[in-house]
Amino acid sequence: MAKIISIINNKGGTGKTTTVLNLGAALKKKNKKVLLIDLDSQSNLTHSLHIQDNKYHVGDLLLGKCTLKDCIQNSEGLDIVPSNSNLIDYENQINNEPGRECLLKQVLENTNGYYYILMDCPPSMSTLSINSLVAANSYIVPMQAENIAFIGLDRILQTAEKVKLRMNTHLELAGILFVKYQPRTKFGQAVVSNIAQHSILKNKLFNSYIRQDIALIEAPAFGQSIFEYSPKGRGAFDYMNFAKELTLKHGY
Amino acid sequence: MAKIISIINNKGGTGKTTTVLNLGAALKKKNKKVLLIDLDSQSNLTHSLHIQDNKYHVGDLLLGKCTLKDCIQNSEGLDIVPSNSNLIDYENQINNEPGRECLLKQVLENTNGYYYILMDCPPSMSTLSINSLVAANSYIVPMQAENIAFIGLDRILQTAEKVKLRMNTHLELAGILFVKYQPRTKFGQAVVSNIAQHSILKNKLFNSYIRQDIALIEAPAFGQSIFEYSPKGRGAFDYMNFAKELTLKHGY
Ligand SMILES: Nc1ncnc2c1ncn2[C@@H]1O[C@H](COP(=O)(O)OP(=O)(O)OP(=O)(O)O)[C@@H](O)[C@H]1O
Ligand SMILES: Nc1ncnc2c1ncn2[C@@H]1O[C@H](COP(=O)(O)OP(=O)(O)OP(=O)(O)O)[C@@H](O)[C@H]1O
Ligand SMILES: [Mg+2]
Ligand SMILES: [Mg+2]
Repeated sequence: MAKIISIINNKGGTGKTTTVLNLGAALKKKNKKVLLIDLDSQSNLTHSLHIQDNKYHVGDLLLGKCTLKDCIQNSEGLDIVPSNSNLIDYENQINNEPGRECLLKQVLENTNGYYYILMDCPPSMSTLSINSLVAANSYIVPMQAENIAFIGLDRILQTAEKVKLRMNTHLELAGILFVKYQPRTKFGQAVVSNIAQHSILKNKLFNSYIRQDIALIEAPAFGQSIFEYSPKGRGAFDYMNFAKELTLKHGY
Repeated sequence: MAKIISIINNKGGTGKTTTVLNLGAALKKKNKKVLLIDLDSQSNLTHSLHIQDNKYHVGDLLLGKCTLKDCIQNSEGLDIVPSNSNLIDYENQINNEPGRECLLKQVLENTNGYYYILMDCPPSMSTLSINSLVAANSYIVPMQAENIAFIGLDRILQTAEKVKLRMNTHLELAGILFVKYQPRTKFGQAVVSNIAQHSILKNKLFNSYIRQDIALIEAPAFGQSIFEYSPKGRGAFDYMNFAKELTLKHGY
């Protein structure tokens, strides 16, 4: 049974794409079969893997114009359902479909032997983000330890609760992942401890933090994961650490 | 004649809100009358100024339920048209209005004596972002010096070109502002020089860069601009520097 995980946060620039790419690569290094899905019309994940975006893409898949097999491409040993800047035009059509939030779930009922399926969401609670929550067993919220991100958390949790009630009773919060973390700053620690006191979230903070590492910004320019680009740096260490924590938690 | 400026980038987390807040505060310190407009339903700018979001907001304004005067609030000496998490419900109504992209322009025809009006856009080319381009004299694109942001620039320029052709012949690109800049990194310099060779953009890079400064992340937690929170730090220095460059360019 694949672990299908939505990487979600409607706040922009919170490390969703960086997490899907490098967590995916870390799980692959641990010999898990991994599928990545780019749900963002800005296609950052697709570009990070230097995938050409002129073939079938996630929009075709959701509208039934191709099968999963038709649109999967491969880079760095990772399978990916790419996105495409046309996705923004497809979104209108998708929004008019009955059961428009259940299209991805339907498509993923036939996944062959993937251990992990990671879905990269756009910075909004759009139909595509909801599709990922309806299809997922669990969701991860990457965020920077800062006040504005903390304020935004409740909305994400409420949205997930509605999806769970109405469309996907299995949906669980896998956890909150702190990214771009700067150790030894009082402020970051204060935000973390605020969240640790939150009634719903207190046991939901991953122990692994992803620290600031400029190599995480640079690697996509070369179409590489952090493990090819800077295998001895903090980013590689932290994402492998996080992959270990996740696999232990899920018992694979 | 007010300088009406859209701060726009559909990529998330590129410092739009941080720029609107601190450029606004810098211009205020230079004794310019400044109005900020929060066009993002995630209301980060509104929260950064510790504005209560339970009164009239930008959604009411755009749908004609209140006047500009009714919804302006004040914090830190800055006037702001706040946003509200309800804005996401208003967006459906707004999308059904004839001339839905021209609502803000109409409202801003009666602005009293503001030198600068800065508009904070959400991370998408949504109707609200287009409203800001239709209402603006110029737009600023804040971005991190990284590859993915560079790839996204063309789409922003194309969108602005269509707005200019069809709805706002005055619209100009004021410039590209590099934020979260880390001096002395080869990679950042390489991205900057790539953009400097871009046919449209080469003369459009602001000379001022906003360097990494953790105080810019912390200040909003206290409802403060960088000039109250950390007046001697890099963030304050760089945003004041940028305000000077902008006012010289505009002749105020
Ligand atoms: N741990 C880190 N250290 C340093 N930079 C990071 C780290 N994680 C992410 N970044 C950088 O922060 C920026 C935003 O990250 P990313 O694109 O992964 O966020 P996102 O949530 O996917 O953004 P969007 O909302 O636009 O989809 C990128 O420039 C990325 O390289
Ligand atoms: N110069 C800087 N140095 C360090 N951190 C910064 C700097 N500028 C912005 N940040 C931080 O980067 C994050 C994103 O910035 P901000 O919220 O201003 O971006 P945004 O483009 O408005 O995001 P969104 O797309 O979600 O609206 C915030 O945590 C902010 O505090
Ligand atoms: Mg992303
Ligand atoms: Mg913002």
